[in-house]
Amino acid sequence: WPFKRKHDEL
Amino acid sequence: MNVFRILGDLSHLLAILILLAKMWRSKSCAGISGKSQVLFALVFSTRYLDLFFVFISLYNLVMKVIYLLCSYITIYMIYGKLRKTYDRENDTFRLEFLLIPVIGLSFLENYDFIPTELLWTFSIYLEAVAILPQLFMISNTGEAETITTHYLFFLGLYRALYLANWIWRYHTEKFYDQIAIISGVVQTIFYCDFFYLYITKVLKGKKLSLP
Repeated sequence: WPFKRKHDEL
Repeated sequence: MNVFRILGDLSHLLAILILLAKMWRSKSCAGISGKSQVLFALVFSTRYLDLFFVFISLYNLVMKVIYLLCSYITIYMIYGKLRKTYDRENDTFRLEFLLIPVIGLSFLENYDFIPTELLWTFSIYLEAVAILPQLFMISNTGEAETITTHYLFFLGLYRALYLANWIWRYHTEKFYDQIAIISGVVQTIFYCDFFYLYITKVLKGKKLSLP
């Protein structure tokens, strides 16, 4: 998983 | 997903489609800043890299793909198919004045010092200022076609609705994303002057022209 946070917005 | 978020996304999509429809129907991209559109394509391209790594939802996937496709079609129209109508003399904003500070800031303020997070952060900061070449172009020429002002209105409305979305999410989920929120506030402020002109002139049937 290459992101620290889940970016669920556009 | 709350009502502000979905209306914000739809407003964003509508803005993009208004711009494409304007170019398609008039066979002209006069008054449109190609530089702003290149920046928006760069924003989507660096932000949606997570498409390759994670599935969030069908909605999320489809919207990201649509935004990406539309932004590349827009660039193709301006610099390809309709390049003879592109008003490059008035699209004179110097992109390095935006790109250098934005790259610098994304190295300084981010959630993690890894390429994907840095690119995401870069896209958030860049989106906040990506409309400036377009606003600069309007101040250069002193006017904007009404359809262009509708595009800007829905783009600004999208940002304002996202602010409401973040307030909602903070109260209901205790979720907040300080990088997105601060950039979003800055971005919305850039539209305030335009909103004033839009409401006082365009909605009263007048063309947007600057004194």
